[in-house]
Amino acid sequence: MNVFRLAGDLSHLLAIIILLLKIWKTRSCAGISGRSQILFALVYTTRYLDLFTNFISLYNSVMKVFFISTSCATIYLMYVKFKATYDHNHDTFRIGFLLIPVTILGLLINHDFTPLEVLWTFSIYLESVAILPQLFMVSKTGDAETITSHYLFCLGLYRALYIFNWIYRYYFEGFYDLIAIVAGVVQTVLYCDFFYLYVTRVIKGKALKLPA
Amino acid sequence: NEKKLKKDEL
Repeated sequence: MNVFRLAGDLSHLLAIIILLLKIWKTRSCAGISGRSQILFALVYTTRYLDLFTNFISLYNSVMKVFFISTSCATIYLMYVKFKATYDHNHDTFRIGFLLIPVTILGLLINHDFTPLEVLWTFSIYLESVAILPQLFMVSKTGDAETITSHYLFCLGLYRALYIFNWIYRYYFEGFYDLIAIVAGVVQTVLYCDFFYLYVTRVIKGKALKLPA
Repeated sequence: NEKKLKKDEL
């Protein structure tokens, strides 16, 4: 464990807490993409299957349980409890266009052609594009609530910090995993224009408005 | 393939 990975995990944790708070406090999931949340639930359930078979540490297991449970809770809040506030009209990104290529890629490029490893690879590739429906929805609605932009910022920051973690591990532990690194870079790059808007607008107290 | 990559990252 290193400071970059810990900061990344905490940023990820914070993002999910912000999202849950936003939905719970405002009793609304307006502006949130349910499709992205479905993809995230798929990411965590396919990645953390080794939760019971491969004990790493208490921290690792607790975080895995947290990510799986909160992603499922978010879907429940969005599609059941606050279903009336879910914005169907703007959450229209075709997730089939993501799932199919990611599945094919997971079957073609992986470290080991075993079920657990292929599912882990699928999860890594899927996570890199899972935010697209959300970013697409923000671009369609043209703006996002400030709390939602904080959620997106923390979520984007987490994998950006992981990149520093991978640099650190390469130099100090000689460890690297190209699949995770390439997917992590792609994932972070997808946030770039949002990061720019967040820093230039939200930090200054303005609302997140996408150029029309 | 190379040594089994320990999946210790989240």
